[in-house]
Amino acid sequence: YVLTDRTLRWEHTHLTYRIENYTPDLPRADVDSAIEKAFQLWSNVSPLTFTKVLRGQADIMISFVRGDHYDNSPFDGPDGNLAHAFPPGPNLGGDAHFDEDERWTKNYRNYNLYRVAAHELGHSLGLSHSTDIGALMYPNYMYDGHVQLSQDDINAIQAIYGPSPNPVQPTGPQTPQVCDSNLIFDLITTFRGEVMFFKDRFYMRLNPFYPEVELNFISTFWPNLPSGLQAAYEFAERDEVRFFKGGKYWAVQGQEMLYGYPKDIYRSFGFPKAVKNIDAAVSDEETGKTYFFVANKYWRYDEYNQSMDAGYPRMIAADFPGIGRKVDAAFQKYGFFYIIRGTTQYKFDLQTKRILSIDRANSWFSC
Amino acid sequence: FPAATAGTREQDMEVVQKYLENYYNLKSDGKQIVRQRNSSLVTEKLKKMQEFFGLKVTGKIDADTLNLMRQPRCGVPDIAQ
Repeated sequence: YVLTDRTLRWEHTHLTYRIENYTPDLPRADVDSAIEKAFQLWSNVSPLTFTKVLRGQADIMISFVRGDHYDNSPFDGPDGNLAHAFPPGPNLGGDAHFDEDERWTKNYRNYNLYRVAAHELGHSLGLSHSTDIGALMYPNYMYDGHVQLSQDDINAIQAIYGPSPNPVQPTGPQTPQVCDSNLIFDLITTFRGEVMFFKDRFYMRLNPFYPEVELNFISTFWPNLPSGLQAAYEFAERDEVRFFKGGKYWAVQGQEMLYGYPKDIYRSFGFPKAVKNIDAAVSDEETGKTYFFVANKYWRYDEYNQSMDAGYPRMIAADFPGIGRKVDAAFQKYGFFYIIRGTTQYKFDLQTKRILSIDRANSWFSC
Repeated sequence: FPAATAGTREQDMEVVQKYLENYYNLKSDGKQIVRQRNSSLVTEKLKKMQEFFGLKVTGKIDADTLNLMRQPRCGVPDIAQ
């Protein structure tokens, strides 16, 4: 987040707001609710309170306008510039304007009013834009179904107004730092020749064109995948990547979610009901055998026969010596398995059953 | 990955100029200064924008920079006015 030396702030913490007019895109009650929830996000983490007034001048005046609306910041028609708000101060100060040339919604379709209002009210309270892609105060519109303050947003508002009076200080999700040596990935999979790393709501991707690691929301590619994914593997033969969470899994082909999912792992792969979730999965392109790691055991599934190989599950320790008991993620690259446990990556030769090298899990990011 | 564009099209130049005026305080007095490819002012503003968004800081208009400029966003500038 950014606080400028001229960061403006409200000198009183009990603020008023007024919705001067309503967009025809939504019922009035939905607009009221979106704005109220957006204020609640900020009051939950700070000493600020917000009271809605129905007439007269409020601290924060909210309106839906289009084109040039005489505040020296004209809107630009559909898309592009969605809304803006002014930093704390008298009159125009604190006011938030929403572009009536946009379609305002209360779901995932562009543009979700609650999501945009949460951002704009951050400006009304004195915040500038954040470079943290996971922060609500990031300049670009991103909506993955969740509207929540990140830790970066909370730090920013508390830097201006102090902590929340709540006995338990609220916290928010942190955006993964690709070079954080303590970064533990939820899952890793190859993807059409690339390697994609997943953590919380984000993916990280090596970009062959330049050294910067691409980090963005998973919903950018697959808005219908659930959060909290636990494993994934690529079955290259069919250009499919399968994502697992609990007893269910989803399949994608490129950016397309394949039809008929989620399916359950019991019927599709033959797991016993005792298996509640998959920790990691990787498919050997040479043999079409997919390895599923569950707690201290692993299963081997034959993609061509579409059945589990006999004699499984087996102990991980027996066939992957030196790797230990539980696996967090796994993928295959250059013919080797890369098995990740915590922050450690083991490069493993399936033929010789030997560990060839040990690295940090994020060593691919050339930090 | 998108194929590198043959050359930055005319309309791209307008997108870039408008974006830098709106969000990075590029002063142009209405003139099309982005066309002056070696405009140091434009290069400097482009670098600031690329740095803010974690792009490769080249000061040049590339596909990733253009793509990001086309995304819907908040109208408040990214740098203090």
